[in-house]
Amino acid sequence: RTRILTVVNQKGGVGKTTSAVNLAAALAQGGARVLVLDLDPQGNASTALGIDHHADVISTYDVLIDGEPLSTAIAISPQNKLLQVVPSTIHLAGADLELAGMERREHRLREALDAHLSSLDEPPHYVFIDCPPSLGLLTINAFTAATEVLLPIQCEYYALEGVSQLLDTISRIQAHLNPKLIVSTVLLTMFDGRTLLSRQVVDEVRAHFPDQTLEAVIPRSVRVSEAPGYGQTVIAYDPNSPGALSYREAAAEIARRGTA
Amino acid sequence: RTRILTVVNQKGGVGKTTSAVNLAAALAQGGARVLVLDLDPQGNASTALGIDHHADVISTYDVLIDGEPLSTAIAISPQNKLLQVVPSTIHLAGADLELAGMERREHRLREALDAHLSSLDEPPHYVFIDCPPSLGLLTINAFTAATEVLLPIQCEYYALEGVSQLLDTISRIQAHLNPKLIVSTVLLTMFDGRTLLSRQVVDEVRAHFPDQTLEAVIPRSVRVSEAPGYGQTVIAYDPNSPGALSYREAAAEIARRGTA
Ligand SMILES: Nc1ncnc2c1ncn2[C@@H]1O[C@H](COP(=O)(O)OP(=O)(O)OP(=O)(O)O)[C@@H](O)[C@H]1O
Ligand SMILES: Nc1ncnc2c1ncn2[C@@H]1O[C@H](COP(=O)(O)OP(=O)(O)OP(=O)(O)O)[C@@H](O)[C@H]1O
Ligand SMILES: [Mg+2]
Ligand SMILES: [Mg+2]
Repeated sequence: RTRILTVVNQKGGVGKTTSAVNLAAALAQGGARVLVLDLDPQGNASTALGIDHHADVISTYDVLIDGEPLSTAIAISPQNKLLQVVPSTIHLAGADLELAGMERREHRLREALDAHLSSLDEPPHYVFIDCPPSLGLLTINAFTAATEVLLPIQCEYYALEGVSQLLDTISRIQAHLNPKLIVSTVLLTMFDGRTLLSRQVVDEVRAHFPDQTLEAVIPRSVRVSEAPGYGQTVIAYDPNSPGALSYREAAAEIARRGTA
Repeated sequence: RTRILTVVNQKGGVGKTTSAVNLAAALAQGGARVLVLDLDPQGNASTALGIDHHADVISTYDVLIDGEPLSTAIAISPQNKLLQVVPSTIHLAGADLELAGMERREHRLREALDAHLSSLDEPPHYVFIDCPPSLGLLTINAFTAATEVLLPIQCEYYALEGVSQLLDTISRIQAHLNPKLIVSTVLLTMFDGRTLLSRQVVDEVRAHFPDQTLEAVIPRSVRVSEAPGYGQTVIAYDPNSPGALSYREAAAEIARRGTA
């Protein structure tokens, strides 16, 4: 069964995109078939995976709004042929409002993804859905389509402020839209060992999510933030950097734990 | 005339909240009357200014959705009595969808703010509106109510990806909702002098926005990210730290330049 992880946190800039693309690249490097769905109008995941996402490309917008089959929007990442991507385009910026007036507006991604997966002899082992920093209809679609939630939490003070709101939203999703959804994975990002603040956040997050928080913690590392400038993940850009090593460890842990 | 600056960037985590609260605190320290409107459901600006924002507090939600007069929602920051705040609460998370079905949905903040400012003998010199990381109806309301746009740009690769989308949105606002709106100020944040990436982003942003980009650049500094944990701005928490000094310089430049 395909594991479908939605990478979500309405707090901005916590490492959602960076985690989605680097975990996907690490799992693909290990031989897994991985599909990344870019649901963020910024298209940062598409950029990091080296996929064109100018306005005319078929994207997650066409799948969600026009009912385009997912397979027509899939591109193969130049980094690894096991890594497939459905890019997002600028049109997605208006999707929250457009979806608001549509039939089965929360289910459109799930229906497109289920139709696609059941048509394949060899479905992907993992699907990662990169979400925008909000809890609007794009993210709701991701929650409804997913089997698991992966929650990146930045080692900063504001990081914990929004978590209870996010968990409230998830329990509403579990009650009305997707009872099987579980918060399986919490990943600590941009850890800076020199600061007390980072260590305090790590302790607090491990106390809140003892079973879900991965052992692997992603350090703040400039190589990680340089990689997208070259259309690469840090896994490809600098495989022995601290960021690449910790994303590989995190990917191995996710694979080993299975659906918690 | 009151300067009304909306602090906006749909890219997450670029320093919108940190810039809104520290510029406001620096201007108030210099004797200006400043009002901060927190339009982000996270409520990070309310936290940084030491203002209670649990679910029962009267907030920007009540002003926008129930038509509550702004004055009933104003709280005075414990840091400086010249610094007033309208907090946000968790209810704001649903506001984008609620506003979608309302009359004059883009104008509700402007009407509330205009009514409030014209009722005062001594209106504030500055209003800062802290926006969530999206271009939905909350941010559209901020654009419609504002006289100026302040655009924080993080010194990171993804920072430039979303700027053209943001400028497109602003020109649509200028055409249909607020012809007087100008992009007056661009502020570079989280600059790390040790990395080439930071310097490249600075050069590129200054080339794109030669007149609007402030001389002052905000360095990445852990004291800035520690301050909200104490319910303070860095201006109050550690006045002589690099972050506090550069926010004071940036505030002085904004004051000196006037409405560009
Ligand atoms: N471990 C890290 N070390 C250094 N920089 C990082 C790290 N992880 C992410 N970054 C950088 O921090 C910024 C924010 O990360 P990213 O864009 O992945 O967050 P996000 O949660 O997807 O943001 P948004 O909310 O806008 O979607 C980016 O510029 C990214 O390159
Ligand atoms: N100059 C700085 N040095 C170090 N850390 C900073 C600096 N500016 C902001 N930060 C930290 O970076 C994180 C992101 O900043 P902030 O929350 O202000 O961004 P934002 O754009 O308001 O995010 P959002 O998109 O979620 O609203 C916060 O944890 C903040 O404390
Ligand atoms: Mg992202
Ligand atoms: Mg903010």
